Amino acid sequence: EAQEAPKDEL
Amino acid sequence: MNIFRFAGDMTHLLSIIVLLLKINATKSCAGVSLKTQELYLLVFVTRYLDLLYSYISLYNTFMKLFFICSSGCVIWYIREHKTVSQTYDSAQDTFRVLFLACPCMILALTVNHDFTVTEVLWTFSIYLEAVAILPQLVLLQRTKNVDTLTGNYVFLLGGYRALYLLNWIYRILTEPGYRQWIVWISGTIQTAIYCDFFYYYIKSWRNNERLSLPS
Repeated sequence: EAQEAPKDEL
Repeated sequence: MNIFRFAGDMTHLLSIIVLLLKINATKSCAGVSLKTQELYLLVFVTRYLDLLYSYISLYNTFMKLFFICSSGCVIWYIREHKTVSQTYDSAQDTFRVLFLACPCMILALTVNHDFTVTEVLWTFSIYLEAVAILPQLVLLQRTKNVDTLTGNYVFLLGGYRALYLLNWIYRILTEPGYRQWIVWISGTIQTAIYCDFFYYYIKSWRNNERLSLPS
């Protein structure tokens, strides 16, 4: 399973 | 960072500046929900714990610190400021915040990516942000003739969420493998909560009338 997006949003 | 994300962040920033200006200039917090502001502070503190261990960019760090400090500042005004605190109507601002926070915590403990303290708190902050505006919307509904700046504040907050939706659509189309289901679903619910408010805000603006939400 692919990784979730990194926490780069606010 | 795409233009929608940046515009969303700037709208969020502007909403807080509008709120602080309103409170400072009129020395009144009439129509502002302390409960919503306290929920936002909780949202920002639990989400931005990563300030302590992860670095994305100077931009992100600055914005995170701004959001934490500004919501703390609004709370300080409402609770502590000599004149502003006297304009706070706690009898109208009666939303039970535990009815929001507890289910969000239970959901965060159940539906998350990783069962660690920071990940659960981050997930909690995403769920809580989706519903944190509810005490403010209920207070607006109880207030006849909503103050223009308070109306603008809520409109900008909703606008920020709508722009984040566009940001996600843009990212889905341009970044292969990009996905974040928890954020998307919560964010969509969060934006949907504003729909009713948007309708009456735009209607009052077009008719050149003071905003008042039907109860």
